Amino acid sequence: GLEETFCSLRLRENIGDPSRADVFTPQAGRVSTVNSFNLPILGHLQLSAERGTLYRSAIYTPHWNVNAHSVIYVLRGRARIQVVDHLGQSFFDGEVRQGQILTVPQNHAVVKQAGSEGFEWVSFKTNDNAWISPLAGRTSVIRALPEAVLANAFQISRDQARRLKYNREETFLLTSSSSRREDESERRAAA
Amino acid sequence: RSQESFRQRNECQFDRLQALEPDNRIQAEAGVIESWNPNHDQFQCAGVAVTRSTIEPNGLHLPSYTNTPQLIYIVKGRAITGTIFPGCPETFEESQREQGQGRSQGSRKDRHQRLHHLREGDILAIPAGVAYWCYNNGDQQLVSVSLLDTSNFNNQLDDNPRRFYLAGNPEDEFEQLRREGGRGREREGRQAWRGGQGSSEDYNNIFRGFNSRLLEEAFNVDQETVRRLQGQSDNRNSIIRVKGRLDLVSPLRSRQEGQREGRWEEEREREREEEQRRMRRGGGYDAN
Repeated sequence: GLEETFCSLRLRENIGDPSRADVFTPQAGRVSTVNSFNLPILGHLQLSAERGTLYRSAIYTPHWNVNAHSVIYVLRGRARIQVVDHLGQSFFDGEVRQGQILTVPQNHAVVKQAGSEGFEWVSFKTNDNAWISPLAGRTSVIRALPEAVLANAFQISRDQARRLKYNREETFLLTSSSSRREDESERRAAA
Repeated sequence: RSQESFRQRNECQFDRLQALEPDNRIQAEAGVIESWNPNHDQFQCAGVAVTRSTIEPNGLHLPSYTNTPQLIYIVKGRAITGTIFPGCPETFEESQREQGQGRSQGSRKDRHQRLHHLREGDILAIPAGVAYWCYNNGDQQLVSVSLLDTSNFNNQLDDNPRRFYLAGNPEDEFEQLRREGGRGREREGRQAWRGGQGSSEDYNNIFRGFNSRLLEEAFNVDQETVRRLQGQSDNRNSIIRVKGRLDLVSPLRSRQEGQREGRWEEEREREREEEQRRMRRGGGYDAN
């Protein structure tokens, strides 16, 4: 009966095709994920992967990998990546470029900002259903906390807490003010 | 895997067991966190670490997550706690009706993820990497014991328990033991809570490690808010005293629990009054 199970398992899934994107923000970029839900053999391997594209200066929200390590391979462009440990110390703060690999350990906080030519990467994750916990944006931990907890924890006013929670409506691909400014000036120049 | 299990079997080969007192004590503004040295043979054998926290009334244990799953037992007192599951909706919310006509951000009402009421005897399970916070809303100390399962398959880091704080500049309760080889000792809190001694540079929340300009962009907020987010000049440590009371969107506790403490009628009355107040404010409910 092996041919009914292992022998016929699907082994391939394309995550490079932009039209297959799972997350897409026209101004910031896109992300596609392959995990044991859309490629079941990954359940046996306990691995998954993510393919991402960030447009110029766009930001992949600060987040931590809840249940996996993430090994990032840079496909194209450059990005500034910061990784922070449990003591709030910068573990890595530098630019990564095409052909380089960076490992982000489980639970360590990380943020990516694309350089001027954009940034493309593939991340290998050591869990077949890897998930992240965003720190900013619509599905973030900050948004899920009560205002009163934020106000007391950060010693800020309720208004500031509200802005902290709601000033970003995107899920995790964020535009930056610098890229918005550059786009506007380019549009003006073209006009 | 076989090497790993051999190593673990070896770590369980010790001559005798001991009853252990906590080795480390961190004093915060509104409470204390004590921890047992996770490097002790017994804990190494079991693949666990243990802490005990005492939170004063109106104290808030700042949001944090750990690299291990946790089981927390409430020894004494009562509390409200929130666990943050990434991607889940904020299901505790003030209704749109109460907002009146205002739809601007200034008048936006609060919404957040589900809260849980805890009382003596409760066990709370927190998955690895899931953030949680805890507020003592009772009138006595809240004492809880937490077991961190470092050998759990959900922890892909090493065997060291780690706590990642999302606010303040709190100490990781195990870090000092790791650095100093785990000698038992009692310490006072850092800076204001430690008589101005010691360095605050080693302990920060995770926002502190990010570039502040990048955080301004990511959250779309001003410099001052980011400074606060990073906990700069915050010396309250991990358990802080809440100003006033914590104003949360939360249902009253269950009838059974209220009755047990003889407070059901009082709460029902409060609920009725609140309902009447809402009716007066909103002009009553509309019929279909």
